[in-house]
Amino acid sequence: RPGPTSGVWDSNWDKREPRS
Amino acid sequence: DNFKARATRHIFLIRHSQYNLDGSLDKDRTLTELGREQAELTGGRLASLGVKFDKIVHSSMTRAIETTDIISKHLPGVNRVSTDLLREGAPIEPDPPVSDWKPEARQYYEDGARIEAAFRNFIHRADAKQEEDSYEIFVCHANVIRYIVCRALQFPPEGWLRMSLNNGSITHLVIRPSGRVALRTLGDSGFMPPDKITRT
Repeated sequence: RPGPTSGVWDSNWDKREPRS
Repeated sequence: DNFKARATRHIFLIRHSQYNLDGSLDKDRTLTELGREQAELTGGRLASLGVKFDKIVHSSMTRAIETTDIISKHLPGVNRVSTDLLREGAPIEPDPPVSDWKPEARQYYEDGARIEAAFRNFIHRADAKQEEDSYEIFVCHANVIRYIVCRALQFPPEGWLRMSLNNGSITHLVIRPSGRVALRTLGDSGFMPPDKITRT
């Protein structure tokens, strides 16, 4: 399941995985 | 500090306008006359915002291409790029499930990976080398936009089908250099007269 769903904002959300 | 973003990205996600559902092939699923009118209204609205758009990225499906053709007339000089990543599909099994829409499981694997790749490819904070705020238009599809909104806001992506988007509507996401994301409008079609609003 993609993405965090804990309700806590992940400020590095666009840095954890390659872009494509 | 050399690698820190400084600019804000404005992402305008446009749902294609009304199209002919009778065609079996994508190329036959062209815009209706009302769909062409809707695209004119959307193009006019975008032009009236008074911002300088950097580019238009559009899905390679016929209804998105035709919507882009009309929007482009209102935004002369803005480059357009086609991508298969933004084509319509089944992003993730919706929760709660719906009875009238049951794609095969394999569809979620194929489309889900592709639409997730579209999200990672297009939706991110500005690169460090971007000096000015940018304004980009993405002309694509309801499922793709709803999934992107869930992912960008870090909401559970399986909730995408709880949202509904009108044809030609504008969804505006703002991505700050800090990575903070704001949904400024979701599916705005308030610039269209009520008798021209559809959801097909």
